[in-house]
Amino acid sequence: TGKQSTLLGFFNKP
Amino acid sequence: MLEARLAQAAVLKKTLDAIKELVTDANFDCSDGGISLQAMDNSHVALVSLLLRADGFEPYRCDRNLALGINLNSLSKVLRSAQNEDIITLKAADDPDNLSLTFESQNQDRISEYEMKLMDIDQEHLGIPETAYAAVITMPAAEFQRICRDLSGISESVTIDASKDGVKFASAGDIGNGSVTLKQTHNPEEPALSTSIELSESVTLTFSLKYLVNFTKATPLAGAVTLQMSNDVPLLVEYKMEGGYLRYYLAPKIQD
Repeated sequence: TGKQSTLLGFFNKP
Repeated sequence: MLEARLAQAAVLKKTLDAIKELVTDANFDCSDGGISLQAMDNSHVALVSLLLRADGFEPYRCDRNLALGINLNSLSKVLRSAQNEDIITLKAADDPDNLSLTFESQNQDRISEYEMKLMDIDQEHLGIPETAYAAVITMPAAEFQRICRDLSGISESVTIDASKDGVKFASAGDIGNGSVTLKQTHNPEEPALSTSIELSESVTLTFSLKYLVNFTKATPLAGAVTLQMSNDVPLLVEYKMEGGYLRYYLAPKIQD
């Protein structure tokens, strides 16, 4: 059912 | 120093219940605006963002910004000693080693005082970009909880498909498949029982049900839940409560 992505690719570190 | 008095211990107890399985340790960031928390789960798949605004406390005082590093399991244990109707007061000095918690019964015939050790947590805050989501779905929180629970018996994943026809939650697994479709409803007498779907374009995304079921532990905090989605970005699940919100972000599953 697909590969789990993480939030790190979407949200930026300051 | 921080001094924050909350009329209903239940709010804090329910909030902790809703986040403690996702996050082990977190900073409670206290400022003159209120108390907030942002933390990711260990696998960086989900993020919790909590805000308890200053106006939800009476009184609320925070002279300078404090980060209270808290083990959520420990706080949950301490809060078990508070009755739902108790008044809670949180106090911390500047540069504190401890958080002091006082629970007063409504008629003030019992006062419990606890001190909890704080910890140093080096936590990175992620910048969450402002997003104009393509689909905004508001539905009864209990309905969302039921759908997630039911479909988790079928599969590990759910595909949420928001279109002008409604919002469809669909799962397929070894034993078979199942789906639930919600249409827009209007219940002017009980808005919390309505489902509304605002759509600028159709959205289809797949998510892990394990996380969604975890998010629905926030159901006791709010009558309604809002799901905000755009293709290829994390889902935002928001429970609005009096004096703040509890938001969860969940990274989607992507095609191999």
